[in-house]
Amino acid sequence: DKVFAVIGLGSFGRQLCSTFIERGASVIALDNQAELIDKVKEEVTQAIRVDTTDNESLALVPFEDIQTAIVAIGENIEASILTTALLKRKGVPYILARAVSELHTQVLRQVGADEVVNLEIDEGIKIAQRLAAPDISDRFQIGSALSLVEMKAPKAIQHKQLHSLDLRNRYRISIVAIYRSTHSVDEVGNPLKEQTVLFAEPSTVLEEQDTILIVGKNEDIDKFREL
Amino acid sequence: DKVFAVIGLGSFGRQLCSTFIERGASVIALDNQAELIDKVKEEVTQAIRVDTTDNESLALVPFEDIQTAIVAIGENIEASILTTALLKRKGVPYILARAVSELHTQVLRQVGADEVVNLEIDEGIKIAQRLAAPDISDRFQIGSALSLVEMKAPKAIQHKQLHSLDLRNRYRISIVAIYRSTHSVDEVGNPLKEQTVLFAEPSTVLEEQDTILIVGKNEDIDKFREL
Ligand SMILES: Nc1ncnc2c1ncn2[C@@H]1O[C@H](COP(=O)(O)OP(=O)(O)OP(=O)(O)O)[C@@H](O)[C@H]1O
Ligand SMILES: Nc1ncnc2c1ncn2[C@@H]1O[C@H](COP(=O)(O)OP(=O)(O)OP(=O)(O)O)[C@@H](O)[C@H]1O
Repeated sequence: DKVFAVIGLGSFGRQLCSTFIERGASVIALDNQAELIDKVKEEVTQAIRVDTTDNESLALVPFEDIQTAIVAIGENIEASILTTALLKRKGVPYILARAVSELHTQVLRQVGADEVVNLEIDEGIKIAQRLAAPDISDRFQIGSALSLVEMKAPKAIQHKQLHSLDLRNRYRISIVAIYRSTHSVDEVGNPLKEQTVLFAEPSTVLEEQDTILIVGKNEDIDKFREL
Repeated sequence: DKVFAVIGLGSFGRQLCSTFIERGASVIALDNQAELIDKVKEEVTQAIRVDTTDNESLALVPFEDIQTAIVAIGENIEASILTTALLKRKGVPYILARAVSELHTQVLRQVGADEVVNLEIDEGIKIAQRLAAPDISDRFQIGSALSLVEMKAPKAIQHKQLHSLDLRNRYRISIVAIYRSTHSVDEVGNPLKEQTVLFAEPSTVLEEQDTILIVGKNEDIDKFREL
């Protein structure tokens, strides 16, 4: 059973706590502001008010149980760095820390963070990529090689059974799923639109309004989009 | 050709600018701090120093060309709200705004934002989900129904051709790709480990060390993981 320590209960830290609890893990929440400890204490396993930059105060924290600590302090760079350094000294096996600049990232790694995340950079990349590719309603990078992309089914591959198109060999892409809208009418004649999700089967035939979920390398997906 | 306006050049706003430019779009960058305008002016299409809460100052901005505006102001809630309201009044077709709280989200929608993002909430969910599922090396939510999950191939489905397992019908999951490690030796006898990515084919046979990429609804994936 996983035990996480979350240091810093701003919106990022509090969201980490809720999601961990939702997924069945234990959470020890730390912050030096009493009102934030009060805010989370009913929800988390343990909430301890402590100044995490002070080695002696940290004696109150059960580090023997903690496998992963997340330093969710954003603005206070000094507190973020000092807390990370102390957690490393206490022997926490895995430390993830939030950084708000490149220099902050470098120093966090130098004092012992195993992983550093910059929320503004990550979300900036994700949101701009999504908005800049209008024919793609969603796009995910899976590992370094593959991408998963949601897009309208190209005309060239509609109205034929998928196995006859031999897409994996011809274009090096694989259709994973299809989103199909079905139009009907309710009891009083109002148009009803429903969306079903189907797995791609060899016998599947794509229709005009279908949205397809495809997997492949980025360069192969870009070629396929030009169809 | 897409034209984006980015209001607010903090790290989030500047990352949006870089990624848009990288993907071939045009960017009009706005901020009232001269040093931030100087920072981006070589990189973006046009950088204009302006107080975006002032209707008269906005006369300098070529709104006729702008299809999408992103209000990347985080901390200054008043500026974020007033800017969004003015962009709506100027008729910008699509406005995405950053919010830092639930109330802020509500008000942004009320004054005309088409989409609102809370970076701390989005990243808190994403990071906690990833850390809380150790047998899953990666997990993506695709739309509201499907999940994409990377996991070790369960023993029960190894050493048989995929088509004979009939996974889509029996477990309602579809294997999309396989990550396979190949072990060899280099010229001086050192072990060499390489990873190849293969699409799942009906004739594919899973091996012990394979990692599989599967798609399905969350509840179906959870059942499948218990195999
Ligand atoms: N020395 C410290 N010991 C314990 N907690 C600290 C310390 N310094 C800062 N914190 C806590 O870290 C939390 C997060 O700090 P941050 O400055 O990132 O706040 P925030 O901007 O509200 O966060 P978010 O961006 O997640 O909304 C705050 O609640 C603060 O009390
Ligand atoms: N009225 C305004 N007109 C134009 N720009 C503004 C206005 N108010 C704020 N800004 C700009 O918005 C930018 C982002 O504001 P924010 O308070 O989110 O800064 P930040 O915390 O540095 O951002 P980030 O979290 O992205 O690093 C700042 O550069 C600021 O100059």
